Amino acid sequence: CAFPEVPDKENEDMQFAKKYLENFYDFKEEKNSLFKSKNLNHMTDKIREMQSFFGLEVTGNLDRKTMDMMKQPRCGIPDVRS
Amino acid sequence: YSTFPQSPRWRREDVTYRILNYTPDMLQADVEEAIAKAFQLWSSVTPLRFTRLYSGQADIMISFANGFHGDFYSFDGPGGTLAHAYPPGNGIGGDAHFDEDENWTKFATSSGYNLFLVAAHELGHSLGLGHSNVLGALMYPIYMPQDIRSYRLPQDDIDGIQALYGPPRETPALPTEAYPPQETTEMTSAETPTEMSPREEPTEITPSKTPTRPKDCDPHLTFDAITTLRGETLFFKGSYVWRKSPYFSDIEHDTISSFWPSLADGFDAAYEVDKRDRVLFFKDNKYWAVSGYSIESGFPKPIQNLGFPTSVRKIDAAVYDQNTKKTYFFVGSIYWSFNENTQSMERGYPRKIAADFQGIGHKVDAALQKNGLFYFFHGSNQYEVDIKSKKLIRVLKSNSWFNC
Repeated sequence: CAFPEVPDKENEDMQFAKKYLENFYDFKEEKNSLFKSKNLNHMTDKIREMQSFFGLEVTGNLDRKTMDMMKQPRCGIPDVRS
Repeated sequence: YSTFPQSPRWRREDVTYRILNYTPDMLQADVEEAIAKAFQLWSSVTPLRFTRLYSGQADIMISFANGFHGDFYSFDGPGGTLAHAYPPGNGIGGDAHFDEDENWTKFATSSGYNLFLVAAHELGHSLGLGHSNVLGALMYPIYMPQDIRSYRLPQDDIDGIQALYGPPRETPALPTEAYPPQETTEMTSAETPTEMSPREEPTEITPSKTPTRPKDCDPHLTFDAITTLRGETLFFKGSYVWRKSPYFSDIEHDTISSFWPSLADGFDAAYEVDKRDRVLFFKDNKYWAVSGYSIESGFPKPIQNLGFPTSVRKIDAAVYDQNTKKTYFFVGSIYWSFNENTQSMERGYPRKIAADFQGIGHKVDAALQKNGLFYFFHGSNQYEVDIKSKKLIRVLKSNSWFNC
């Protein structure tokens, strides 16, 4: 059978980041939202919030430093909670 | 620092904890030591006192588990989330869970996560602290390996916990630093690891009935055992320790488990052989030897190893005479003399206490040598004796050492 698909790195990071922001930054993706962009904006805001908490450059993008910080071993309690 | 919404906190200063199970990565004694020292970090900067329970419901239930473990926050395998804990409250409130899929260690090495550091962080949550965004703070969410031998609670964490509970009642004589991990022996009275049994949710937290420490100047105060230790004097009763230090004017209040987490409460006797930096603790027909915080390997041993007949099931008191290098062991109305150099009982013993110690015509609860004189404690009194002349000098209250 064909070789396994090369994992789509960008999408993998996006999924990891989404899970991280849900766990620790109270990010709630609106599953049935018709407006994909709305979710993206909301997620960008949460990325900014996480970057600000850890004193990273606040870009709203999943840059290398932001992904590295998300992958650090940590406590399971949210950093921000509603 | 931050707290949880509405800043939940424990409403009393005596908080209980229980270790429900253990990780196979570490000796049980090392797990208990790490957790006891993690609690001590917080008790040394607040009025809080922590007492360990071995059964029943405690305020803070500590356990190791992996994956889904009965709450809504499953663990995620190695790395990622290491542990989590809940803010003060009923039921699961205060509880701390550690991911068993991690490699737990008592040292700060790259090969695993230091249990003391992670436990200290999680217990911060159990007491009501949220995460801090101050890099280097204990409550920073990311695990930061560091040398734990000189670990001191960062100021941000002290500010946070004191915002919830205020400063300690008296200046903490113990620095808020952990001591280096010591080799410790196998458990003596640990609870055997049990499966985490599903707990019925209590309708409301019934504060565990924790014994309270007698007041320092209670005129009826009695002691189980007394010993010197590296220039200080330790007074034992139940699980409590009163610590009198020549370096601090105040009496420090501790529990046995905060110094020796794996030793049971309620010593019968204790004495120090100062030149060997060794203290021996006696309970029932066993004894332990410690040096500072660490318990010497191979203990406990039966007291018959010292030369007692099997008819002796426990001793009442013991005291080492620095002048003669002999230790006196008191059992009922008789006593033995043990030669610390030859490590053997002296011939011609046991003898009647009343025959050799004038004025001491009864059972001895505890004994102490200080400044060349001997002090024999019986109930709420102590008898000061000049052992050379064997004369009784005066009778004092047992707690006269506490500046009452």
